[in-house]
Amino acid sequence: TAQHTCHDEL
Amino acid sequence: MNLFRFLGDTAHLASILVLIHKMHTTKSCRGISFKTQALYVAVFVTRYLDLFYRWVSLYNFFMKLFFIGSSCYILFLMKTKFRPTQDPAIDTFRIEYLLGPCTVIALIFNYKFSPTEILWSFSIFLESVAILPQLFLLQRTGEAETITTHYLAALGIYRALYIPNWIYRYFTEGVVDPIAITAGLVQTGLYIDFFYVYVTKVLQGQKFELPA
Repeated sequence: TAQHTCHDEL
Repeated sequence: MNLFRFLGDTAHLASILVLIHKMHTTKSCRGISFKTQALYVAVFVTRYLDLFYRWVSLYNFFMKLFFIGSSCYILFLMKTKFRPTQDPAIDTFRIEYLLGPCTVIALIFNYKFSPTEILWSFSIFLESVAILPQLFLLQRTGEAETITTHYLAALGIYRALYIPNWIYRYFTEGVVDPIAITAGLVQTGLYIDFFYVYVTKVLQGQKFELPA
């Protein structure tokens, strides 16, 4: 189950 | 968090401190593109709107505040104290050519058609090209103060380190962010020419000069 966002990155 | 991303963020932080240090020590913002700095403010403000509704970590929170605060501070310095040292005549890149396409691409490529997600995408695309006015200015003048090249090198290293970070995250967490990765690769690619001159000249103790 790939997660498609890196909203935890700067 | 992994080491690549942490070192990348550190390089990003360092680049901003180098730039502020350069302005204060040389009492000048000569060679710095106001347009690029203004674009970074737009990038940080549109991306970090999630400060109001998403909690990631204390680290993430303070870094976001720092990036917004420091980029606004740099604009402020360039418009007030060091304004006389700024030369708009050579900072001539047309940023409409960046803002327009980034808006269109953000409307097409986003993870959800909502205002904050579109702005997030916009900020990612805009960041990838925000350095262009600066590189354009560098191209026009054909030379740069050594400290300015250190600033650019740190920015490039920040972006370059995000690539192993994404590879690492793919294998350890299964995370793949096509928007961030595509824009990140473009952004890193823009630094390649600069890095060639930086490594072959500045790191050898010579002045940063582009071949005529």
